[in-house]
Amino acid sequence: HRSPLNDFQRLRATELLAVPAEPPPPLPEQGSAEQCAQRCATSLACRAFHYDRQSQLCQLLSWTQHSPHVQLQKNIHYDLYQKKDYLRDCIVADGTSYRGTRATTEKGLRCQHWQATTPHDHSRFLPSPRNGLEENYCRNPDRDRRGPWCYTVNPKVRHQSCGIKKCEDAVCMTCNGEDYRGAVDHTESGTECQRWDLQHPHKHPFHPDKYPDKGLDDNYCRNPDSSERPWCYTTDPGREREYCHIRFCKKRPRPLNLTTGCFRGKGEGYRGRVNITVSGIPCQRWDAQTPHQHHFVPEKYPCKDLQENFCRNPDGSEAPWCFTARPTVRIAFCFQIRRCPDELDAQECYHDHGERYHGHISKTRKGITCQPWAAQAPHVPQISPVTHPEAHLEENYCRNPDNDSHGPWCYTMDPRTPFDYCAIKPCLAQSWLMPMLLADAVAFEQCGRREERLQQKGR
Amino acid sequence: IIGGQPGNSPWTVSIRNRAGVHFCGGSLVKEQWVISTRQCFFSCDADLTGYEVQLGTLFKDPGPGDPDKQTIPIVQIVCGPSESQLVMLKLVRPATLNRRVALICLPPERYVVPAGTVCEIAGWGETRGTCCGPGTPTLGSPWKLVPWGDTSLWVPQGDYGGPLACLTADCWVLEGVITPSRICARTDQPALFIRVSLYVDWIHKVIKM
Repeated sequence: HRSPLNDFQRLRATELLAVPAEPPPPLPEQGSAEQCAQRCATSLACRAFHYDRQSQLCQLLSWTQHSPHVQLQKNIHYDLYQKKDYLRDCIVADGTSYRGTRATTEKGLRCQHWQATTPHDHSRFLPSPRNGLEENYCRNPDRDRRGPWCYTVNPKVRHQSCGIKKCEDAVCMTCNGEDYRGAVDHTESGTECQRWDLQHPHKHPFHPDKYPDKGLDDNYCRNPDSSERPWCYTTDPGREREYCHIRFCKKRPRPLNLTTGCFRGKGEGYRGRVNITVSGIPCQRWDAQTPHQHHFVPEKYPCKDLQENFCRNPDGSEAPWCFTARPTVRIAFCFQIRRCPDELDAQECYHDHGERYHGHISKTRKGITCQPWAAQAPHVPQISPVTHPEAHLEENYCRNPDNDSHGPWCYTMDPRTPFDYCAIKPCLAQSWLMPMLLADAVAFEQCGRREERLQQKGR
Repeated sequence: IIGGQPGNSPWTVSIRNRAGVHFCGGSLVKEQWVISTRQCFFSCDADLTGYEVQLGTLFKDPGPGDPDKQTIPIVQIVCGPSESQLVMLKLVRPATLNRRVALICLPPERYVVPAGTVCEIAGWGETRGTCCGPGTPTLGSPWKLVPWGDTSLWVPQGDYGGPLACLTADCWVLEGVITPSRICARTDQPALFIRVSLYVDWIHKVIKM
């Protein structure tokens, strides 16, 4: 169930230009991205490929972005897939598959070229198309357990390890690893991860487009849902998801701008002592599992300050919240905590309904990126710069072209959510109620009628 | 809901979890859309696979052969403006309207219900241990809406999300949604409902989009 794409790192809307292209790349071939990956994986010369999603054409390449005389450039028609082994600056297992461009040893000695025989003559490891011994890059042709090594240019030191770190050590993680962007792509039991942009073997809600700021690249371990540690869906159909083993950073994480009397943004830095919900229901203690069981155990979330039963935001929700002490209400927001005044400066609040808001916020209140007003995907807009030329529908900024009484909004990049409101508050509290309409001023059609005689008739 | 009597509220739906257990009420405002309260759901991104609504029955747990019962899975939750505490639930297919299943009207935007209007709330919430005594919770309970007066509503578990329906121009209109309040309602405390007329533009927009 592993996809051939698992061996590749994807760069969206990017083209790799080689100047001049020699040898000229082969002609593009038809096929899906996975079929291209399969072809490239089995070709010794192939190290990357362009994939044109529209025409379903792919072009195999024998170079990567680290090759000489190449450059990356934006091209919305292509995605560039490059073999991970050529890009990663860390090693998996003993680094036999490492094809990076490190060329110095752990003591800083420059490596001797593999086809050179001076200062160190050797015949065991000469370059061939298959063994990846090229230039003077660190390699591990003999499966040395210390990882990639090389002959050195120092006549006194024949060869030396390059000291390239294992991927699980190369990038460490702080707190629960929500910010982890390293290159570990196996779980702690050694199972390979499923790509986030694939829905097999496991269907899942974490589309990279839907959560652009969660770093859901390729099949690397990530923590998009505030779990205890980074994890991934696995390529084992029998095991949906599993944690990954990643080293903790020794240094403490940089503290969020903590607040106590108010909250900024979504309130992830709120450390006040409010402990009842907006509707006045007391909060349940975080270290308790009744009346509601949950996984936000304080000791597993050291950076979230889940003390006592204070309102907190450990999972990036739209505001501080808590489990409630009432069995029938699992969680509730603590919207009664006010937003910090400095946050609501001129741009970040709107007057009236915000129909004249021209700020640059372009995320919904749940943190989903807005869809550009001129775009047709993932949602075909009913309101666009064409239909509403005077509404300043620029880029993907929040706007209120239809004078929605709840403020600026936008179409969203989440295929399942056509539109949502933005995290912008009204500058002044508004009284929305209008004088009472006379009852006979209203009329209704095809609703609100029932057979009254059924009212009396029990069963 | 304390007191009241069995009634026919064809827009009131029972929202059920994966175990088929009723946990909140809702109101059918469009064939494929139900309104309820945010407090009934864990998150705006909740995966509602296995959750469903039950319509067209009088009894909370109707017999398997109940001819009018409709059970429709929920396919999506859409949260309202933050302060609204409302959600809209999209059903996987439209409900069939008949004598037991009907749409409730939506009020005009920002409409205020005149005092003295006849209103009712409905739900299958647990009434165990209250003055109504045991027996299968049934639907319905007409009440007179009084402004800030001596209401004595106690809205126990499971009625949250259900409708406050008021009779206007001979039609029943969804003027409020039952929401968990600070404490149980008492004679000196008015019952609290979410004023739907403030969010009618959002409701129409969700349905349209």
